Amino acid sequence: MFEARLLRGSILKKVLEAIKDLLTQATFDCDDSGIQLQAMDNSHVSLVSLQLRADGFDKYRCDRNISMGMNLNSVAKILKCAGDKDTVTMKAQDNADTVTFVFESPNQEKVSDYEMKLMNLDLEHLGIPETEYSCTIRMPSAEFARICRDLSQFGDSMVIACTKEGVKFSATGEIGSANIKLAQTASVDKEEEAVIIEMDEPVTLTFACQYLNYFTKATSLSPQVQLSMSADVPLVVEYRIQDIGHIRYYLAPKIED
Amino acid sequence: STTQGRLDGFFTVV
Repeated sequence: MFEARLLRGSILKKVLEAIKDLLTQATFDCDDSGIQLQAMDNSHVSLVSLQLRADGFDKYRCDRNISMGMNLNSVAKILKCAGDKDTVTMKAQDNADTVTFVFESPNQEKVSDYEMKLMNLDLEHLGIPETEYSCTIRMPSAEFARICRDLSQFGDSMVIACTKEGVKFSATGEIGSANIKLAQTASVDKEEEAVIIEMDEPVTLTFACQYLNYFTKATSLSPQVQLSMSADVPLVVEYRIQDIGHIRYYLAPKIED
Repeated sequence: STTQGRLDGFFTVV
């Protein structure tokens, strides 16, 4: 028996919105530590890694490890039927070929359940090596979303250059060029609003705007985002989800010809 | 100009 109940059901709605543009199907791996999802997009340019810890749920039971392959468009359709304040419960029997989503309104007067067929996905599990990054940048997630949106008007690619002075986002295209520089916040009153840079070595990398814009669909999950960069390795864009886990996106850099 | 890199090779199949 698997059962995961979340009073803040809107988190699951937001998680689906944050991954469904990148992935059409994925496996939810459930064990007694929680729920993990890890999948590359079809073109193997980006990878999504989601972790929701068991202790972040209001009720969590997983008697046997279970891997549930799901069509994410179908899951997104179902979760759109949940109210923002609904409690969401996912449940499945051991060895089941379906999963059930139950939505309860705050006053318990409306209870809906949606049963969905599971898919048999034969997906590879990937090991993500522990990496020491040359630069990490923490910044408000809404600011990062704004920068990605604004710069994608100028070109398909965005250059992210991090030095100890700050971080510069640049794009160049037919209409001209755009540069946005963020300095590290001098004094931190509210950590959520701060730009904090940790740098061992300066790094400049180029990324596809389209993917960065997909990642920013996770903005509503966290007030802050963390970017981790080293030369010639994938960028990591991490949104921490309060008290329950995180969603991390990995993106292969563009390579100079 | 630039070409899009791929993730294959960065991660190992486990």
